[in-house]
Amino acid sequence: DHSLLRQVSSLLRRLPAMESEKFQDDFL
Amino acid sequence: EEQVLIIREKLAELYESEQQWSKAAQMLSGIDLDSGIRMLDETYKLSKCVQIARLYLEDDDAVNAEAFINKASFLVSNSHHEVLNLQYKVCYARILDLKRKFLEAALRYYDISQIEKRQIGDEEIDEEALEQALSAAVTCTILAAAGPQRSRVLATLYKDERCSKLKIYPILQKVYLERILRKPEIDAFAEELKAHQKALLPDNFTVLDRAMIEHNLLSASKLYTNISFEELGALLGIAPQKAEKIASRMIYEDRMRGSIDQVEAVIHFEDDTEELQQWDQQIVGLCQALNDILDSMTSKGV
Amino acid sequence: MDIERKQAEIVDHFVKQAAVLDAEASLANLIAEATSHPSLFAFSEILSVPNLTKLEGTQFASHLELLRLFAYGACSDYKSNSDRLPALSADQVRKLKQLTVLMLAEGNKVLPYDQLMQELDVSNVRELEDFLINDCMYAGIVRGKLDQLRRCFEVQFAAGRDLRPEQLNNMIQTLENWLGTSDNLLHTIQDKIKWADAMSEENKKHRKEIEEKVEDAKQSFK
Repeated sequence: DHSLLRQVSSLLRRLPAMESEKFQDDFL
Repeated sequence: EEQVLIIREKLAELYESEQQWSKAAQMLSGIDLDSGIRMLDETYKLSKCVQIARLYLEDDDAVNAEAFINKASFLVSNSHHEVLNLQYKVCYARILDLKRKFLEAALRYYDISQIEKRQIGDEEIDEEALEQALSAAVTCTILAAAGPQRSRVLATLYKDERCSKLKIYPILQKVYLERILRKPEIDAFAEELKAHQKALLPDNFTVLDRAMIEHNLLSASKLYTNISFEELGALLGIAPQKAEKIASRMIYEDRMRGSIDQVEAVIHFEDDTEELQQWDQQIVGLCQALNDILDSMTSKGV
Repeated sequence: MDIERKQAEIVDHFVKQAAVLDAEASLANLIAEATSHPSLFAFSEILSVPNLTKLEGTQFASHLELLRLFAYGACSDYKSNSDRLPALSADQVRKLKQLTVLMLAEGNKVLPYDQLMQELDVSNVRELEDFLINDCMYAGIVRGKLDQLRRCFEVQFAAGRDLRPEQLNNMIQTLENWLGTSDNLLHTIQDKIKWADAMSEENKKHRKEIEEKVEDAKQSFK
């Protein structure tokens, strides 16, 4: 099912959830 | 006094028939409503105050109209006269509109647009009038100062099904979704506005310009982490220094979150939520997306 | 999910059309229409329609090739093969650029402006940002933040593109990694809970012993 595969592909791109510098500082 | 009253009313009628609204209003305002000699009925006083206010509004004289609507405010709370109460509400909304208190005007116009009765006393309320009130509510909301209060009213209007049938709906949608408005859209919106809504302000921007610039600035704050004054000016179509000034005022008034680095000539926009909270929200979004996929799979029999 | 929902009907429409059209010219027109449609970003269903194989080896074979490019390729692929492919309309150029952004977002969360400008053949930052704002973010295919200081676009969400068969293994591997990490994390949490319970029990026992000793001492003092 192409539609499902595209949704899964999009889902996998969602992680890492954030990569900004400020986030890294706060997360640490 | 009784005779003076009758004469004044007759003269006012004549002036009205000749569309000399302010003169008619002045004629009626000479009636002594607080006379100690004659006892005037509260409904009569209210009707005169509202009538005078309406006449002044025909000539867009908000100052004088407001004086009489304020007098009417003391009388309307005890009034059960539905027609007068409605006329009072409409006058009040128009005065707020003329005085550029757009958000308050919008709320009052919206209130009027929600009238359910189609007949109040001898007055018939037609759908077109209600639609006009709704459209006026949308216009005033769009012209109001961009910020959290306006966002709440925008949400109410956007979710009202009736708005989707208005000619002004596309711009309402864009404003609600906090999207940047481009010149053709602004020009199309400007055609629907009244003169006072396009009036020139002391800073050489018109009322419309200022509303659009502030809206676009707020929209930019949703798209950018930071932006240079120059690029912001280019985006808003104004000089970089003016862009900085407007941004600083909005930040000061707590209508936008951010900080200004004058050394680097950059504006940093801050989200309403902290980084870690945003991270949480992203993960919630991911879980929801996962749920959607699982639902899709179930519905497709996978 | 929103994108998929919005384009499901459009995909369906084009698939049905592709299945019934007879003339090669009509199929070529259909491909042009699909690749120009403002709300369509998925082409593998249309590509899977057997009727399209009619175009192979004909004067319209390049249209089929173009459809494959829109399904799996990017602007740079078109540039390197432009002599073999049909000329693009303005709508198709925009679409291909949008698909290129989606493809770049597959690989990285943070997309440098320089890379984007090169891939999208855009000469200045204003033009790039206008494109990303109006044609990508407002179109709902990506969500993110533009950072002028760092000259990059941080992607928070990007719609999925059509998958090439060789991408499946990567996807499965990623999902397995997620599963492994999640399992490990759950086990770690479980262990921590057990440890916390054990410490709590020991604390209670120790407290009771101390209290008993205190009581004994009081009694002997009396």
